[in-house]
Amino acid sequence: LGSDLTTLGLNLNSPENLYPNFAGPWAETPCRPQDIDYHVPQEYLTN
Amino acid sequence: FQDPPALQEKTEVLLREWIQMYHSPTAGQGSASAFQHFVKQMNLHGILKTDDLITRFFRICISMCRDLCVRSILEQGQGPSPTYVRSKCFQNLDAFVRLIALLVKHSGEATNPTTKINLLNKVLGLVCGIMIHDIESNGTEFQQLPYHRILIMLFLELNAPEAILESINLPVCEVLMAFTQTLHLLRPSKCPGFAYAWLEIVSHRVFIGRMLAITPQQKGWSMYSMLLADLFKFLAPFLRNAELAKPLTMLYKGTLRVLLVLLHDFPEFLCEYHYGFCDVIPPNCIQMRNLILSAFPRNMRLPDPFTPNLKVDMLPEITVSPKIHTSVANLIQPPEFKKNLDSYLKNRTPVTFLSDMRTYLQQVSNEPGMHYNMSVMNSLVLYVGMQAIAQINSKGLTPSMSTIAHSAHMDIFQNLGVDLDTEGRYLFLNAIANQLRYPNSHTHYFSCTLLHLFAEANTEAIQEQITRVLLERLIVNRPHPWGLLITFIELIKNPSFKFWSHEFVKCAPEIEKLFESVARSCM
Amino acid sequence: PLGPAQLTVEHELQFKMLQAAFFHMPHPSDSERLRLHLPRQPCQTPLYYPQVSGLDPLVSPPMSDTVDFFQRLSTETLFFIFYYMEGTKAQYLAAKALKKQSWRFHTKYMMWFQRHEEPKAITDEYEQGTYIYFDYENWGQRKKENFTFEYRFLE
Repeated sequence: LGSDLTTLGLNLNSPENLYPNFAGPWAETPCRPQDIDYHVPQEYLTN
Repeated sequence: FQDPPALQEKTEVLLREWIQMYHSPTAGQGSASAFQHFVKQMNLHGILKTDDLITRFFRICISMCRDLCVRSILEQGQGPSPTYVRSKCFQNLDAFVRLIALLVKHSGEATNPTTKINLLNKVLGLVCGIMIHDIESNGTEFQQLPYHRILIMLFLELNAPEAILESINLPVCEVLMAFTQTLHLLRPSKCPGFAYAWLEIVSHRVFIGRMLAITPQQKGWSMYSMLLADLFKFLAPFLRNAELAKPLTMLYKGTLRVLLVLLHDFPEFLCEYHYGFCDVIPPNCIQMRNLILSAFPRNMRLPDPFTPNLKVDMLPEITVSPKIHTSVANLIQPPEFKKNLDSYLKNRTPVTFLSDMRTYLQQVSNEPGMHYNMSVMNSLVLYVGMQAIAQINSKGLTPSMSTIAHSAHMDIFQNLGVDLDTEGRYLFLNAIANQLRYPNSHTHYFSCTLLHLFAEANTEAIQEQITRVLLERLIVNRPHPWGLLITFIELIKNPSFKFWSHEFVKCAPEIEKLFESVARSCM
Repeated sequence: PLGPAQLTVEHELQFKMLQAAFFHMPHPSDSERLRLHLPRQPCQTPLYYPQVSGLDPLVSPPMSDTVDFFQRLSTETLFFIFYYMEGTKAQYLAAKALKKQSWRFHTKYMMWFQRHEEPKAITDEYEQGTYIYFDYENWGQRKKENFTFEYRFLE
C-alpha cells in the first residue's frame, strides 16, 4: 500500500542536502549544474 | 478605480520605456544606471508624488503585465513553442520585477527598512488582489504564469546574496514574513487554480534554503510550517477519499517529494512541527503521516528495532522530552472541558468527568466519519500524556509498564478505550500512535500506554482495533517510524500479551500469513 | 472505520479549478532566470546516442556538479559552458576548472588567458609575455605576443 517513495526521483541516500538541487515538486530528476542560477562574478556575464 | 485621467496611458509609456532600458546594454550592473534615469522619468511624470499614485502605478503595471502574458499564452494556441512564449513573457515580467526590487531597495532612507517593507507589502498585496479578482472573473480560464513569475523572481531578487541587500538593512525575516503572508493569502484552498505554482514557489530551493537553512534561530520554521499546513488542509478532504483524480495525484505526489526533501535535509523541522501537521492530515493518509513521524534528529543514532532483546527502557534518549511547537493545552476546547480535565487529573473530581468526556469530544455532525473533533482528541491525548510523564518524573521515576498504571491519566485513557464507539476509538488510538516516533519520553510513554491498554482490555474488540491501527501503519510502503516498529514488535514478542492466542490473528489466511511474515522478520 | 467523507460543493469547485490548472502545469524554467542560449528544454536524445550506462538520459552523470568532474572535461567544453551557460552553477564550476588549468580571466577583454611561456617581465602590477587566449567570437584559441597582463583586470 502507498507507493515506493524511492522512485520519486530523489536520491535519499545522498550525504549532501537535497534542496540545493531540488528541481521542484513536478520534476522527475534533480537539477543539473546548468539549471541552477548562481551568483557568479559580474565580469562573467559577457552576453 | 477612478484613476486620474491619462494615468493608464502614462503608465503604459513608462513601463515600455523601463523594459527597453532594462534590456539595453547600457543598463549597468543590476540595471543600476537604467534605474537612475528611470526614477527621474517617474518624478517627471509625478508618479512618485503620492503614495496613492505609486499604488495606482503598480496596480496598472501588474495588470498590463498580466494581460500581455495571458494574451501571448492564448496566442500560443496557434503555434510558437511554449519556450518561445515563456521567454517573451519573461522578458517583460523580469524587467518589471527588477523595477519593483530596485524601488523597494532604494525607497526611504538606506538605513530604515520600514519604508522598504511597506512598499514590498503594498506590491505583494496588489498582486494578491489582482490575482484573486482574476480568478473570480475568469474561473477555470485562469492562467497562473504571470503571477508565478512575478512572485518567484521578486523573491529571488530580494534574496540574492548581495552585500547591498545586507547593507541597506532589508531584514530578511521581514521579507520572508511578507512572502509568507502573501502565500498564505493565495493558499490552495483559496486559489486552487494557483496550487501548482504555489507549491513550486514554496518548495523552490532558494525559498526552502532561506526559510529553513539560512535564516538564523530557525525564525523561518514556524512560517514554513504554516504554509505546509495550508497545503495539507487543502488536500485533506480529497485525501479522505482514496480515489484520487489525476490532478490531485499530481499535487499529492509533489507534496510527497517536498516532504522527502524535508525529511532528508531538515528532519528536526518535521520533528518539532509534527503535531500540527498530524492535526490536519486525514487519519487515513497513512504513508504521508508515517513520513513525517519517521523523522528523527540527525545527531541521533537509532538502534535497530529488530535487534533481539533490545532494551528500550535502557536508552538514554527516552527520558528526554521532544521539542514541540504547539501549545497543546490551548487546543483543548471548550475551556470548561480543560478546567474539568485539570481538576480530574489533580484530584479525580468531578466524578462525572469520565462519562462527560465523550460529549466534549463529539461534534455536531451526523455525517459518517465526522462525529468527533479530531483536533480536540489529539490535544487531549497528548496533554494527558505529558501530564502523566511529568507526574512520573516528579516521583523520580521514568515511564514504564508499571509506573504508568493506576493513575488518573490512565483512567482517562482506559475510559476512552471502553466508552467510545469504533469511530471514536479509532481516532483515540491514532492520537496515541501519532506519538510513536524516535526515542524520546513521549514515544516511550505512549508505547507503554498502548501496550497497557492492550493488556488490560476487557474485550477482544479493543485489542483487535489496537492491532489494526498499528498494522495499517506497518503494511504501507516505507518509511515506518521507529516507535511504531518497537511497539508492534513488543506486542507480538512479549508472551504476557498472549498476542497469538487471539481469534483476530487468525481471522483470515492472508492476515495470518501477514502476521507470520512480520513475526519472522523480527523474531 | 471512518469511511469516505462527502465532498461539499465548495470542494467540487476547488477541484474543478485545480483540474483546469492541471492542463498548464508550471515548468521548472518558470522559476529560473531566462537562459539566453540554452533554454531548459532538455530534448529526448535518441537512445543510440552515447549515454552514461545505466542512467536515465535526462539525468546528469553522478557527481557532475563537482569541480573534479568539470576538470575532466576538455578545455573547449569548459569554454562552451562558460560562455553559453552564464549565470549558472555550471559556469561557476567551469571557471573554477579553467583556473585549475592555469587559465586566468581578464575582465577588460572578457577573455581567458593562459601563459604560453615564462613572462619576460613580472612586476606586482603586470606580466609581459606571450599568452594563449580564447577568442569566443571566433571560437578558437589564439596566441598573443608581447601582451601585458595587468593584474588590475585579473578576476
